[in-house]
Amino acid sequence: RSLPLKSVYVTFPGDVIKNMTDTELAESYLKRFGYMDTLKRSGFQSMVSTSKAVKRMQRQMGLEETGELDQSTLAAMKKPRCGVPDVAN
Amino acid sequence: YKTFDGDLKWDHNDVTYRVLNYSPDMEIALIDDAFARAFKVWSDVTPLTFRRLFDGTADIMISFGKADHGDGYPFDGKDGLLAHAFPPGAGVQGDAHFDDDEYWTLGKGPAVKTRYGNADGAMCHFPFTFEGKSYTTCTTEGRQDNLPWCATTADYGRDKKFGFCPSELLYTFGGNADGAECVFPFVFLGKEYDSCTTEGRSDGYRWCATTSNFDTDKKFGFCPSRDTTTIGGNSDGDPCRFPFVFLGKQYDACTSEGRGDGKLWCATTDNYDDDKKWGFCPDQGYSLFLVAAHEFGHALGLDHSNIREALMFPMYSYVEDFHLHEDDIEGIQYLYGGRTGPVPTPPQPNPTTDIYPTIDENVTDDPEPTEPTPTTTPQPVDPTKDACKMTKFDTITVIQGELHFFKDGNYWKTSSTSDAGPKGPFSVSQKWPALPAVIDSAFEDVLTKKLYFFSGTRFWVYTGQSVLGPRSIEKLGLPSNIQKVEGALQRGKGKVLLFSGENFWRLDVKAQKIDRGYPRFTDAVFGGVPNDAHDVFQYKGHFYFCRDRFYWRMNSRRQVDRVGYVKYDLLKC
Repeated sequence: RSLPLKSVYVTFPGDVIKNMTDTELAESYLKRFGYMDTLKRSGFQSMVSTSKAVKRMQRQMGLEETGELDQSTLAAMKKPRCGVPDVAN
Repeated sequence: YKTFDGDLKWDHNDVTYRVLNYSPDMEIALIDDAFARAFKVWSDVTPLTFRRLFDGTADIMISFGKADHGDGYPFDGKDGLLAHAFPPGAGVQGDAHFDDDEYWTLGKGPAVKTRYGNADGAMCHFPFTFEGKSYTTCTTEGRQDNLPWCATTADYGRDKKFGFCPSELLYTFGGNADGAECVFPFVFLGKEYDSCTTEGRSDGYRWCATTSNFDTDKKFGFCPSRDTTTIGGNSDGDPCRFPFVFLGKQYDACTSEGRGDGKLWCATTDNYDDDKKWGFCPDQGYSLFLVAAHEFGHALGLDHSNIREALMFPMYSYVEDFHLHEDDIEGIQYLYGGRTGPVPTPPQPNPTTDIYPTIDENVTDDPEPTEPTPTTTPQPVDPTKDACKMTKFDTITVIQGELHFFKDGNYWKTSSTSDAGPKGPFSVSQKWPALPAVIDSAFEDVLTKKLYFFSGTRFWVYTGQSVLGPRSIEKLGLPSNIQKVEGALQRGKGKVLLFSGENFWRLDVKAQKIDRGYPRFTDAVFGGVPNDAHDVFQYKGHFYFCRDRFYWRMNSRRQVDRVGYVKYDLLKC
């Protein structure tokens, strides 16, 4: 029985994008595009939950609203796009 | 569709844009064309027109940049973020930025426009055959001068049509060398360079000297990207080197090994392990036209749509035959309404496709003069006096909805509802016999429709053909030391601001008295306009401050939203 090939990731000098985990990618994406934002009201700060943020993102992108970081959601997050946030702050 | 909070939109339909710099990925002419087509997407379905400026501040300032490019919203290298734009407004608002770590094409691989050769600047045809071999990129085969070339038809042997591909050996863009080619080797800070470099720059753009010594001659230009160039990485756009060694293994083609994002890359020397020089492989690239059309949607006031097929959907996808989606049309027409009447034809620049510095001229600076428009109104007193040749007017004001331009006893007028040029000249003395030749300022009282004319320290009030005056402006409460009233702005009903020198006063027209609390400094209230404007007037809801040939236009929020030429924009010459 053959073992699966194990990819070796290297850090390329001068590369702007660093290798990041799916969770890191998702968190960065949700924050950058306004789905997960810190709400400031009368000094009270609350963080929209990741699941809710993922659902909002899935609704915007026309994906099934699972609230989970499934493959289609991650794939959508990796696609090239406009830098303007989807949810205004 | 969605609009930005508060339905941000331009308060004028004649939107201006300016291209501040260019990407090395495509010829300047192709980039200009992509932007023009992207604007046309929106002007086709709205009353908006888009006019390109070549200097000064435009509503939409367009630029390419990499990573942290100065607006607090850095790009992220190749792929990921492609571009962004700001909703309408002053300053950075309305501007569109494109990530130059992307590979900008027309969406289907390298868009290579040729120069010279015998194909009249046609695009390369890939693949093409030359001496029995097929080429998918420009090649230096068959030449001894190392200049890359391509065929512009499928078969060079049959058609013999060719042109030269972008190369630093052929030309540069930007810089200060008028597009001259690179000279290799060249010396920069005492070190010799054999190829384009990013050394000495913080923006990551490749440049070269166009003489053998930059340190002494200071002549430089930016290097156009070759179609074989690598993107990003750390190789300054050098081409891939095959085979190359990576982690001890040999590669004969681009690979995604070693990367978690699946992007194809290559080494630019024969051994990555030793040299660590690499770059991403050229791919289909992103359509500058499609991305620009999307970004300009933001710059006009549209936020992201959640309709996947809409242009304003946030994700990029290439479509061959682009059509604006109904959702986009509904969105933009919600803001600006639909297009009515004939297709607008704003004055267009005639940029040369040669080299960047030569097109850096103001299109509105020297267009062909237009013939005076025939008129059925009273015949001009002296047709040789052409308003379009005047550099400065005594006063400009709106009377019965038409702009009137006064100069030395004559006046011209333009209609606010047509693009016809100025009518006139007409004689001031025939129309208003009591007035002197030089009128410093004038306004029409919105309530009584009386016309107020100022000349020196005197003023006249016309009601139809009857006139009162001259009276001294001191009677209004203006100080005795002012020489003349240079402009007038209506401020609501019954109030008019009178400008002189660096001050203005508020006149209560009914009481014929200056209000208390004046004068005030013009620059304290109207920031950003010339302190020495000689014509000040209100037209179509904007305030205009003129100095010489130029006007500064201010919106109701007292933001200067446009600077332009009286001659072209107001006189419509």
